[in-house]
Amino acid sequence: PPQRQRPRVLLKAPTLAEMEEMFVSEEDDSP
Amino acid sequence: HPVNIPRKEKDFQGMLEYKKEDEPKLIKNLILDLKPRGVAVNLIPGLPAYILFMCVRHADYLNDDQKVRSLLTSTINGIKKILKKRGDDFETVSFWLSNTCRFLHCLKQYSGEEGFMKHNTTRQNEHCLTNFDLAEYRQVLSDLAIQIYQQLVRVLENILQPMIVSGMLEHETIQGVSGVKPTGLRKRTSSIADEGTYTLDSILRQLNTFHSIMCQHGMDPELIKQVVKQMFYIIGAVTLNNLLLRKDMCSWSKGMQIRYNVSQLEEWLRDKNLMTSGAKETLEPLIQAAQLLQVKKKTEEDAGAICSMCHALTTAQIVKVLNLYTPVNEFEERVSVSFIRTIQLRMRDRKDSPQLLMDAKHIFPVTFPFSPSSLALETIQIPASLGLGFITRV
Repeated sequence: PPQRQRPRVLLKAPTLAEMEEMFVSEEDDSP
Repeated sequence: HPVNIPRKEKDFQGMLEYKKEDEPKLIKNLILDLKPRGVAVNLIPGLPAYILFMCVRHADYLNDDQKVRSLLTSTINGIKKILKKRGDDFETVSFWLSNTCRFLHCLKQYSGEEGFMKHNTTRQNEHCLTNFDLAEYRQVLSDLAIQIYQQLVRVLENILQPMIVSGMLEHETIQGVSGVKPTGLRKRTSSIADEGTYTLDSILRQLNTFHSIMCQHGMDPELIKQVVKQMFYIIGAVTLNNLLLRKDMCSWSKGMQIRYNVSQLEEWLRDKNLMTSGAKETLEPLIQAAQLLQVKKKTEEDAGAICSMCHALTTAQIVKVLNLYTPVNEFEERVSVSFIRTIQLRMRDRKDSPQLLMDAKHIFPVTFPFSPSSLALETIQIPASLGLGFITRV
């Protein structure tokens, strides 16, 4: 298996509920 | 036919390139507008998940964290949106449960973490993500999969619920055991059931439908087992609860009918190779209640036998069945008060709950065991019917 060149960067994720909130507010903003 | 110019498969790297502005179109065509019963029928199981993952791989390859984040968020929200819209349709929910799990497995299989790479080919290992660790997104997807699973259980419960009492308790398929009706007036066999009456066959047919849909969607076999166990629990709990509330269901012949019905359900499990799912075990309280209707209920020895036999029933349930027990012919007799008292005395030390009815809404905790795929990403082609001509195989 190939060796990784450098450690991967952890992508911080919002929780499922936070994601939904963001999604809802985005939808509200849309025309 | 594939939308790309034919190239040798070895030239592909198992990635899909798309423009940032095409992301909404990707979500719309692949998630929101995809009909499990239409186009999706002919797709390889889990194709939407593989496509989404190959798009993630390309964004990872570009080292574009915003693109990765945006795609994952839109995917999750797209799945939630379609499940809100068509969340009462078993096929839609099963389809997205299967694909969400496959997407989650892909994120693990190609994460670069050794524990998930054991079964990978050399080529698959070359396809691991290079720039980003998506462990937190895996957690979000796992939470989403739990939500979808619970939704699937609610959907199948709504479909099964109206069939259970009729099919498991009321409808009689065994002739000549019930003394309730004169032979000439008794309903005929299940194949000629009254219109609108659910029979055991209706339940078995429904189980077949659920099972074949889940298989068609490529749902993990371990997950199918959990769904089936949950279905059997619902059937057992609803049947037992109704038996405990209805005097007319507490007779020797009903015991016989229930045992026959349970044997048919077991046969179904055997036929589908699901005997290790734990589904049969969830019927144990019902099986024991049916046995209780059939055993002798007179002597001290009978009481002892009942106490050791009915370990899956609470004392309250045993006593209730004995109280409701109704002879339907001259060979049977009512259970005496003193016999019930004897049972209560013998069961005194059992520290079981005073609960009479089973919690028919209980959902067993679900798990999604890691299930890597042997499919080579570079061989995946995108059918034109998906309307994804704007993405490019890389």
